[in-house]
Order: sequence, then structure tokens, then C-alpha cells
Amino acid sequence: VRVFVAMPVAVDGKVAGVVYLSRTP
Amino acid sequence: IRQTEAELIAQGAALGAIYAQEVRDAGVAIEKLGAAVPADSATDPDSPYRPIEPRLDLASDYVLPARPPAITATATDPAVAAIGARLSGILAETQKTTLAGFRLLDPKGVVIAGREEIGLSLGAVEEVRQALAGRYASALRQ
Repeated sequence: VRVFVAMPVAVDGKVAGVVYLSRTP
Repeated sequence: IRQTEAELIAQGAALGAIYAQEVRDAGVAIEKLGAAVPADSATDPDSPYRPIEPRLDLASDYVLPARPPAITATATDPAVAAIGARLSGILAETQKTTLAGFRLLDPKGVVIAGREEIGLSLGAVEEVRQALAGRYASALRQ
């Protein structure tokens, strides 16, 4: 399996983008 | 699994802080940003801290199919695309040590930095969809 993480990047209370990372444990 | 998720959260927090600073420095108009970040009922709204705890569990979480490929998308805002180009080097250097795969996405889910799929959309991927709505999400995939 692979672990995926999606983190919102907030600027002024709004979503400015997403950091999307993955790795095999 | 938990340790891997925790490491990805730590890397993501640092990369996200750099990304946010770049967006502020570029003066990207607020109407070009995405959804409002919902208030987190679990944390004190007056606290500056927004901790994210690992939550994946092989015993209780379904393993989803492989992450679907990115699909064609409308063009990214040029200022945001330029941020992605600037940060690509930092991300590539980070990856040499952490071995994590990464994508930076614009407010619509279009890839602006990463090894592949630049200019394509991951907005339909479930965990990305949740992040675009302002919520942290993680997934186990094949």
C-alpha cells in the first residue's frame, strides 16, 4: 500500500492550494 | 502506516507554509483563491495552533484503488503557475532525502509542481477533493 496525504494551504481563510504527498510505509 | 502519515504531515506543513508565503508575496487576489476553510470544531478558534494527528489505520481503513491519473484541466492562473515553478527545486531536493512523492495543486486541484502531471487536474481524487474544501484528508491506496 501507499499512504496519501492532502493538506489544504490556507491564505486569509481561503484555500490557496493543496500539498499532496505520498510515500510507501 | 501512522509513522509514515505523521512524516508526510510534517513535510506537508512546512511545504504548505512556504507555498502560503509565496501566495501572499505574489499578491494573488482573494477572489482567485478557493473555498473558505471551515472552522475546526475540535480546536479552540482562538488558538493559533492547528495540529493534525495521523488517523490512518490498516485495520479499519479501506485500501483504495491506485490513485487515478490526473486529467486535462483549464489553465492555471499565471501567478500561481510561477509559484509552482519556483518551488519545484525545493520539492525535488526535499524528495531526495524523504523519498516522498509530492504534488503542489492550485485552488482547483491543478498540478503546479511535481515530477509529472504539471497542468493536469487531480481535483476529482477523493482526498484532494476534501483538501480543496479546506479539510485535511489521508488515504491508503494500492
